[in-house]
Amino acid sequence: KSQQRNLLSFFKAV
Amino acid sequence: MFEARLAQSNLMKKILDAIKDLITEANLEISSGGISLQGMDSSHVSLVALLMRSDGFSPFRCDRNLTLGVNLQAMAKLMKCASNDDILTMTAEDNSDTLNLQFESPAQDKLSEFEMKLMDIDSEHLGIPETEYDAVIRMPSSEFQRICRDLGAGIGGESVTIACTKEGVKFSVTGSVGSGSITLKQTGSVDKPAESVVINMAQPVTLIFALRYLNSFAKATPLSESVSLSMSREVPLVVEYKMNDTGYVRFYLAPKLED
Repeated sequence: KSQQRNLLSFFKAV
Repeated sequence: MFEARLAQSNLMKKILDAIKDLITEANLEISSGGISLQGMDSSHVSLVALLMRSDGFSPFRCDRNLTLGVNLQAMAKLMKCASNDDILTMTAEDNSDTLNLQFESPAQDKLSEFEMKLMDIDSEHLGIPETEYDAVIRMPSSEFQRICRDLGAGIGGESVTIACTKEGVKFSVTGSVGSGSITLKQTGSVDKPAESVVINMAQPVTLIFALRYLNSFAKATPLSESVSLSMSREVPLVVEYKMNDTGYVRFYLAPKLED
């Protein structure tokens, strides 16, 4: 099983 | 005052069909540069970025920057009232709570006018850092669509491993039925760029992604004959459909972590 990463851990809100 | 006239309604239909299932509502940002949109899916795994440059419209007028909150599903339904080759004109007054859509037949013998309600959408705008990618793969968009469909429907796979080496790009899945892979090799001739597979690689890279998102991105296939996949270790995948020289639809997808 693989775990889905969240996009917010890569891109920051501006 | 905002006014943008597009020669073919079909382009707007294709754009909405490509993104409306991933993000149901979004802010259209209008500026002198054109129309842009950014939105994440509800689970914050993928992001859509749209750019329609002003030079793709004739005329394009934007007196001041506007944010138009749009229900994309509703707009897609409304756009179905336009024939593919109708001329589309979008207009909005400053501070207006509606977007006006006008469809004009090429022979100018039929004119349809609609007023679409706008909404207040509280959306986060994300900064996407400039990235040097380990590998950029360009392939026919129909081939990408086919691979995603076959690996999903054929094998019943949830996750696809994309491995890019000098030899080619390999898509592998393990699913309920069994396992499978499809490998595309770089094509020798580049006589027909739209039919070629081209790999620009700094170093080999392997990443895992949820297949259902890739299948959703493939709904943008009618927008462009080719698609590019940009990959680097530990960063989101970028799937880009260019619309001639007038803009793009880009999808970003966070990778999965192998346990």
